Amino acid sequence: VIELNNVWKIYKTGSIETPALRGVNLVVGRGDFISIMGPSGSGKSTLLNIIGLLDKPTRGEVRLAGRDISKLSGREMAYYRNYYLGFVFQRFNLVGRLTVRENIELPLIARGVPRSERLRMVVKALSMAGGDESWLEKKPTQLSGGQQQRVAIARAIVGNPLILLADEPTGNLDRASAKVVMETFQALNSRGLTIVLVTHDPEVANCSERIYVIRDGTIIESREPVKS
Amino acid sequence: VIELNNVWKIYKTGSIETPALRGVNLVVGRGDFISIMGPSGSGKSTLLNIIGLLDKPTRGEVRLAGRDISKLSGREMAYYRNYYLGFVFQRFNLVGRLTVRENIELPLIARGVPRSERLRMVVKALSMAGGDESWLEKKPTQLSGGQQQRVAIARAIVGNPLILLADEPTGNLDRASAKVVMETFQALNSRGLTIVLVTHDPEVANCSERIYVIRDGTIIESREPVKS
Ligand SMILES: Nc1ncnc2c1ncn2[C@@H]1O[C@H](COP(=O)(O)OP(=O)(O)OP(=O)(O)O)[C@@H](O)[C@H]1O
Ligand SMILES: Nc1ncnc2c1ncn2[C@@H]1O[C@H](COP(=O)(O)OP(=O)(O)OP(=O)(O)O)[C@@H](O)[C@H]1O
Ligand SMILES: [Mg+2]
Ligand SMILES: [Mg+2]
Repeated sequence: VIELNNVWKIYKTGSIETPALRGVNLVVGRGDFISIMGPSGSGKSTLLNIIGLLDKPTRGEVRLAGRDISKLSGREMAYYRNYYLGFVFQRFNLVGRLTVRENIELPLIARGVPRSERLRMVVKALSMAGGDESWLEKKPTQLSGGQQQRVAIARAIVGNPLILLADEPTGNLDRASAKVVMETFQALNSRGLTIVLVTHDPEVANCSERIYVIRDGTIIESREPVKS
Repeated sequence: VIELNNVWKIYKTGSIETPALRGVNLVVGRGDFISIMGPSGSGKSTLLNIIGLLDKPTRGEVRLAGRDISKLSGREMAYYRNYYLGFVFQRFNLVGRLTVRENIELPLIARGVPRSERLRMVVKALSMAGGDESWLEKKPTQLSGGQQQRVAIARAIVGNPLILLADEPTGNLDRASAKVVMETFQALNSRGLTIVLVTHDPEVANCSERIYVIRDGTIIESREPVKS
């Protein structure tokens, strides 16, 4: 359902060129649960942004659900992003002036889900992320870092996407909260959700079915997790 | 050098009251290196913000370098914050429109350090944080999450503060980068820097001399780390 062929990403800042991805090949099957590990700066977020249609490669091919994304119109790309993908950002990217409830329901509004149904789905998504209903009318700045992270996770899963892309979704969570999130991811995966998860935490990576190791913009290794 | 006596912090959002800290007592001696662990939402960032003079307690006493901070004038508080404290924020709080170099040198400009001296100190601080000189003219948004975190760490230590307050400083770092940061913290501590570090990572907490465990706004335990 995700296919990357010889994907390159070279950022240009003034006269400086930073090759963030240097020929990445990756195939993710429908229903797979894979994780990507690697040093800081090795290209993980860049890779996830390209898979998530938030960025275009400098070179190479990206296919999503069988379609070459460089052939998609602007409207088609927006459709894919709204209906197929759920994204947990490394910096959360919550909307500061909206309440928690309004933040989580954004993907549902994009799909025209009626109000009464939205609240039910928001409450369920927040609970699956390990969050608490008492947060719903708060603003993101009135939550702790780990609470904000769980709101971001709830937003990513509320619309029942095809593919979940999660960039270090447990970085601000204690062991117990991280465990709730990983159990939710595994439950959703067993019901068909495809998951690509970026993490620095080996215990989190071990919850996936396959670990890809990236270094300096290329995938150097692919292995089975160590089941504990 | 830091003393908290029966510190309470109650946030009020409309009619809702959230007790974030409920009677915290803490004594940190000069040159100590302590860490604070606890579940997400337990009050760690709130505690650090109060120690760092970024917030006032609802009740209770905070003493810094022997002075009751509620008796300090606005100018004195600003002086303390600029000269005594270095702060690594959980969300980094880098200034987006400034370059990395300009971000790191902010504490030095506040102290009137001349330009030529500033560049030398910035380069040294960034190297100690495990960063790279190639980042200096970039903007924060052109760096990866873990790179931004190391810039925030460099900014916190560049001015040779008395006390370093670090809120989950390795949350976005791989093992190797986290190790560089912790070795720098230990080196600075052995030269007299007092460190209060908030973390979810037991391996990071084990680098400190004493671990305080907080839950629901109170410190429930204080223990020696498990040396590995
Ligand atoms: N500005 C605010 N207004 C209302 N409630 C707040 C505010 N800031 C924090 N809180 C609440 O206070 C409690 C403690 O928050 P704090 O940020 O100190 O937690 P934390 O231990 O740092 O958590 P984390 O590990 O997730 O970063 C949480 O329940 C949070 O929702
Ligand atoms: N907008 C940009 N302009 C220039 N360089 C960039 C930009 N975004 C990222 N980079 C560079 O591309 C490289 C890869 O960045 P990326 O964010 O993908 O790393 P990462 O693996 O997610 O790291 P981390 O674990 O720290 O989050 C880094 O060297 C970074 O400095
Ligand atoms: Mg990243
Ligand atoms: Mg916090």
